[in-house]
Amino acid sequence: NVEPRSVPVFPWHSLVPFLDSSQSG
Amino acid sequence: VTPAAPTNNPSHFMKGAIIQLATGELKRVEDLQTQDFVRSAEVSGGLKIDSSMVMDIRPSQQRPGLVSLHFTVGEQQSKVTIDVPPEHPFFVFGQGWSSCSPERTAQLYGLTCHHLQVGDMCVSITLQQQQ
Repeated sequence: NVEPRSVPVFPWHSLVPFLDSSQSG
Repeated sequence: VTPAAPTNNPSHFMKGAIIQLATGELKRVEDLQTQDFVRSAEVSGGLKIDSSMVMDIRPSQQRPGLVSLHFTVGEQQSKVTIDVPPEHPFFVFGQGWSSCSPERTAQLYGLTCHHLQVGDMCVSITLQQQQ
């Protein structure tokens, strides 16, 4: 019996920077 | 300056990594398109896609080995600076994955990238302002 290998799935928003536009400087 | 991105190699940028869009669709990281991010932000409700223009790229003063990226973000043209490893990929509208060192990105992640340049408009996210 081969253990089913779980494939990690990543959420789309983990790929792009969170640049809070209320930040400045 | 926002603290540096984690220097360990995030596995969600590894070629072949499975990404789940807000619509539930699954795609490989190398197959993502601008529309996937725009559509996911629309569906997700709480997040908003911003266009962040690269204004300057220079070696980080505070963190040797990292690069400081200076952005103007969103309608307010807010100024944001982040320090990242040169291989960190950014998604450029209409162009796809880009980094300051495409060779290192390909070496570490297997991800083919354009060269990130001043003037490139990157996909970033921010919280949807409550109406």
